[in-house]
Amino acid sequence: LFSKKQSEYDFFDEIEETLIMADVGVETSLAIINQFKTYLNDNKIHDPEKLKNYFKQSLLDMIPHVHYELKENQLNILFILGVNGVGKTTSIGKLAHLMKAEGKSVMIAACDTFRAAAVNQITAWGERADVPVVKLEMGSDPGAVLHNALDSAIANKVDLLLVDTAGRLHNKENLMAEIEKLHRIILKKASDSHHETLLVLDAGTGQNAFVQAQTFHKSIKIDGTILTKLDSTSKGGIVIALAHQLKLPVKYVGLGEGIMDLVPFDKEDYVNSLF
Amino acid sequence: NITGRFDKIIKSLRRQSRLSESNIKDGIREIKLALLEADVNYKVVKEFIQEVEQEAFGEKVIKSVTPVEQFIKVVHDKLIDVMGSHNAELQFKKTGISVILTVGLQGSGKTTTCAKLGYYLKDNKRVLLVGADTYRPAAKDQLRVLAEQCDLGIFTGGDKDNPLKICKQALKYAKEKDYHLVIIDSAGRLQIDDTLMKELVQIKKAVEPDEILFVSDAMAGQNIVDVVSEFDKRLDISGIILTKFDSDTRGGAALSIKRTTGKSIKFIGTGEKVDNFELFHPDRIAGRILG
Ligand SMILES: Nc1nc2c(ncn2[C@@H]2O[C@H](COP(=O)(O)OP(=O)(O)OP(=O)(O)O)[C@@H](O)[C@H]2O)c(=O)[nH]1
Ligand SMILES: Nc1nc2c(ncn2[C@@H]2O[C@H](COP(=O)(O)OP(=O)(O)OP(=O)(O)O)[C@@H](O)[C@H]2O)c(=O)[nH]1
Ligand SMILES: [Mg+2]
Ligand SMILES: [Mg+2]
Repeated sequence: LFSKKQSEYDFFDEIEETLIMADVGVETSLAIINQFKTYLNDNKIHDPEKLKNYFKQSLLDMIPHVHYELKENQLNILFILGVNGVGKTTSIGKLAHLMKAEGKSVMIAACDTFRAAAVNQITAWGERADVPVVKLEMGSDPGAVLHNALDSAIANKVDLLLVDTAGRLHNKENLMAEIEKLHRIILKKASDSHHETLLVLDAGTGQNAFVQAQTFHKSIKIDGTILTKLDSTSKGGIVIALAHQLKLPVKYVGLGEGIMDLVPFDKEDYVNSLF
Repeated sequence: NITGRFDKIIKSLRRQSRLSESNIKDGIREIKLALLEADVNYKVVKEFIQEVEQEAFGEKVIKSVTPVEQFIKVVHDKLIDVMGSHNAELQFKKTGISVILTVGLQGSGKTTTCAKLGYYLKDNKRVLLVGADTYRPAAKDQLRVLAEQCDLGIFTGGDKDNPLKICKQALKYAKEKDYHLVIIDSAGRLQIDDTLMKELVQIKKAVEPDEILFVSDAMAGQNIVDVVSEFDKRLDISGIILTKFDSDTRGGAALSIKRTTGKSIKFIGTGEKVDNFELFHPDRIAGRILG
C-alpha cells in the first residue's frame, strides 16, 4: 500500500514519462512539472486522486484556443510553410474542400515549382476539392506563380487563397530567404487582405519540431500551426511545448490521408488523448 | 571527439575536487537528459544508462585515474558499438534480378530515396524503379520524373492495377528488358493499418526482396520505436535508411531504431538532390546524438 508521499512521487515519475514519450520535450516537461509541484505546495494539495485532474486542467489553461476564421468581404490568404514531407500539399487540399463546403470560393497557388511532380500533386488535389489551381511548369519562379494567383484571386473576388510552398529545412538560409521573398509579395500586392501564415508540423517529429517553429518564426511571423498525422500512434506533444514556450496555437489537425481528414484543433480532445 | 553538452558535463564534473557518488549520479542524470533531448526513446535511454552504469562502475573504473572521463568514454564507445562498427553492405543476388523494397511512414522520403539508391548503384547495374504507390496523387509521376532525371528505368503498371500486381508485372518486365536490379517504391503507411501492412507482406511473398529497407525521417520522435518494431515484426526488414540528415536534428531516432531492431542503418539522405546520399558512418551519428 502506498503512503501519500510515495504516491505523489510515482505520479510525477509517471507524468514525466508520459510527457517525454509524447514528444513534449525534456525542457518543457521538466518546467511544467516543476511549476505544477510549486502550485500543489502553494495550495497544499496532496491528494493523489486529485493530482491527475489538476494536471489536466493546468495543461488546458496553458493551451491557447484560437480558431481560424475567414474575414467577410475581403481576400483571405493562408501562406502554408513547413519542412519536407510534413503534409502541406495534402492539408491544402483538405482545407480547400472544408472551406468550399462552407460556401466559400477558394483558389490554390501552386508555389512549389521545385519538387518532382509537386504541381501535378496539388493539381490533383484541386480537382478533388473542385477549386482552381494557379500554376506554372516545374522550374518556374514561385514568385511568378504567386503574382498570377494574387491577380486572379483579387480579380475574381475569391474568399480564400491557399498558397502551397516547397518543403524546406529551416536551417537552410537560402531557402528561408526565398520564403521571406514570397511573403513580401503578399504584403506588397495584397496589403489589405487578411493574411495568415500557418506552419505545418508532423506529429511524428521529435523535438526538432520546436526548433522548426522557432526558426520559421524568426523569418516570418507564424500565426499558428497545422498538426498532421495525428491518426498515427504519435501523441504530438509539440502542441504543449509550442503553447508553453511560444504561445503558438494549433489551428487544424490532420487525421488521415482523405480529403475530409482535417478538423479544427480541440484542446479538450487533445489533452484527453495524452492520458 | 565529444563536443557540446558532453564537454560541459565533463568540465563540470572535473571541477569537483573529488568525485563522490552523488557527483557521478548527477553526471549520469545529465547524460540521460542529453540523450532524451536528442530524441532517443525514453525506455531505450533508461536501459542504455543502466548498462553503462554496470560497465562503468565495474572493475575498470576503480583502477582508472579519472572515473568521470572513464564513464563518458564508456558512454561514447557503447554508443558507437551499438550503432554498428562497420558499414553494412547491401545484399544482392549472385545471379538473377535483385529486388529492393522501400517501406515506411508517410512523407519519410521513400520515393526520393528509391531514386537516390538507383543513382548510387547504376554504374554497376541496370536499375528499374517501380512505382507501386497507387494511393498518393501523382506518386507515379514523381517517381517517373526522378527516374528520367537519373536516367534509370521506370515501370508504373496500368492505372487500374493494384500494388501487388504492379510488383509482379515489374519483375516480368525487368526480366524481359534485362535489368539487374529492381527498386520498389511503396506507399507511405501507418504500422497500425492492418490492411496496408498485409499488402506489404503479400508483396514480400510475391517478389522475395533481397533487401527490405525501412526509410525513416532522422527527426522522428519517441514513437518511432513502436513504428519500426511493427514493420520489422511483419516484414523482417534488412536495413534502415535515415533521411533529412541535413536538418539540425540530433537524430536520436537512429539509436532508438538500432537498439529496438538490431538492424543496421545502411544509408543516410543528406538533401533533396539525387546525389545527396551517403553510406552511414556510426561514429558520425554518435557524436551528433551526444551533442
Ligand atoms: N496518415 C496521415 N498522412 C498524412 C496526413 N497528412 C498528410 N499525410 C501524408 O503525408 C505524405 C506527405 O504529404 P504531402 O502533402 O505531400 O507533404 P508536403 O509537406 O507537401 O511534402 P513536400 O512538398 O514534399 O515537402 C502523403 O503521403 C500524405 O498523404 C495525415 O494527417 N495523416
Ligand atoms: N532535405 C531533405 N529532404 C529530403 C530528403 N529525402 C527526401 N526529402 C524530401 O522529403 C519530401 C518527402 O519525400 P518523398 O520522397 O515524397 O517521401 P515519401 O516517403 O515517398 O512520401 P509518401 O510517398 O507520401 O509516403 C520531399 O520534399 C523530398 O524532396 C533528404 O535527405 N533531405
Ligand atoms: Mg508539397
Ligand atoms: Mg512516395
